[in-house]
Amino acid sequence: VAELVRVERVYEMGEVLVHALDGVDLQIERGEYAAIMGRSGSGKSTLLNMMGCLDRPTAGTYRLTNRDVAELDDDELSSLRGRTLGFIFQAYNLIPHLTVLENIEVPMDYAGVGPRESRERAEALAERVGLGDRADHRPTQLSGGQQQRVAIARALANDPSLLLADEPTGNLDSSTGQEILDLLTHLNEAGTTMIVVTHDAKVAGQAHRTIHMLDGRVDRILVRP
Amino acid sequence: VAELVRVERVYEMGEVLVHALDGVDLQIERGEYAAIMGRSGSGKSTLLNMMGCLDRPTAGTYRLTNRDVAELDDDELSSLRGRTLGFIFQAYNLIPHLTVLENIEVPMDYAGVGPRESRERAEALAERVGLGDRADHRPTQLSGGQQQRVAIARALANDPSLLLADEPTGNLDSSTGQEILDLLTHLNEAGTTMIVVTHDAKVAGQAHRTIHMLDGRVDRILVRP
Ligand SMILES: Nc1ncnc2c1ncn2[C@@H]1O[C@H](COP(=O)(O)OP(=O)(O)OP(=O)(O)O)[C@@H](O)[C@H]1O
Ligand SMILES: Nc1ncnc2c1ncn2[C@@H]1O[C@H](COP(=O)(O)OP(=O)(O)OP(=O)(O)O)[C@@H](O)[C@H]1O
Ligand SMILES: [Mg+2]
Ligand SMILES: [Mg+2]
Repeated sequence: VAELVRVERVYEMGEVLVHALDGVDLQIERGEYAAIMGRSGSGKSTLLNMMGCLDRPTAGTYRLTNRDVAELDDDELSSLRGRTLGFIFQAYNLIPHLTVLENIEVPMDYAGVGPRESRERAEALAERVGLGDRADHRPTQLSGGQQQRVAIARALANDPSLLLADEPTGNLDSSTGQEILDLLTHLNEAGTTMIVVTHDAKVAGQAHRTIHMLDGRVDRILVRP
Repeated sequence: VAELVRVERVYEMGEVLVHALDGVDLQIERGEYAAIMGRSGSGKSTLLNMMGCLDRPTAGTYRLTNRDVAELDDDELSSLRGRTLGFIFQAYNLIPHLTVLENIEVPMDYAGVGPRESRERAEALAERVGLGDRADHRPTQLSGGQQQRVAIARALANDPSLLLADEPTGNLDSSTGQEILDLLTHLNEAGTTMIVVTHDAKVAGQAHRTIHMLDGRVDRILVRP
């Protein structure tokens, strides 16, 4: 469903070049649950942003559902993202003036879902991530882990076929983290393709494959027996 | 060095009261390394903010180095914070238009440290947290874990006698996380009192005591043998 061929992402800092991605070859199968691990700064978020069409390679090719992303214009990319992708950001990127429910509804508004259905689905998702009693709070009125869970619920709003999660349990205690992991594995068993950047061995432990990154490249891939 | 007596922090959300802290009694000894654990939303960050004088109780008393914080005005609080406290925020709170080195220097500027000494110390701290080659990047040009490490370096800039850390390894891989944990335990062995909110059992494992919170109260305290 996703294929990277010799993908590079280079940043120019004056005279210095930063190779955030330094030649990545990777294929993700439909229905797979892939974990991405690696040192802080090794390129995991950059890779995930690439796969979520939030960034473009400076070299190499990225194909999503067999379409070369470089050949899509911004509108086509945007529509592809809205319909098929769910993205959980490492920094959450919640909208500060919207409530928990309104934040969860944002992708549904973009997809043209009606207000009643949208509100019901947002309430169900808020309950699902344990925020039923925080529905009307705004992000600054939430704990770090609660904000993380709003970001998770929002990513699931349009029932995406591909979910990209950047350290979705990083600010959760082990018991809340396990609840989120159970939710993710359920979705994967129901057919959602899942790519999860994680530092948590338990989260990687549920994956079919774990991709280890080092200095902007894939260093090794471990397959679960 | 820090004492809370029946501390409460209540938020009013229209008719609903949220008891973020619901009667906390706690004493932290000079030189101690205390870990705080508990479910997402249980009040850990609220407690840490209270101890760092970033927030005031709605009931109860908080004494820092034997002074009742309620009796200090904002200037006195601000000066106390600048001189004796280091704070690592759960969301980092870096200044977007400043570089890594400039962000680390901010507390030193406040303490009146000269520019040359300030720059040397910032460079040493950046090296110490593995960001020597990212010194001139701005926060948006850093990975999540790199931003976290800038926040850590900044908190250590004035060699504080009391360090308050809110999930300092939450976005770090286990090997970078271990480097940070080693740095923190070294500082504690050298005399820095340390209160660390964490979900990481390894970080709590190094603490003299682990304080478990539940629903805004201290649920139990485990003492390391
Ligand atoms: N400004 C606010 N208004 C209303 N409620 C708030 C506000 N800030 C925090 N809360 C609530 O207070 C409770 C405690 O928040 P706190 O940030 O201390 O939790 P935490 O233990 O640090 O959680 P996490 O592990 O997720 O970071 C949470 O349930 C949160 O929703
Ligand atoms: N805008 C930018 N300009 C320059 N360098 C950048 C920029 N954004 C990221 N980088 C660098 O690219 C590298 C990869 O960043 P990335 O965010 O992908 O790392 P990561 O593996 O997700 O790390 P973490 O585990 O800390 O989140 C880092 O070394 C970072 O400093
Ligand atoms: Mg990252
Ligand atoms: Mg917190």
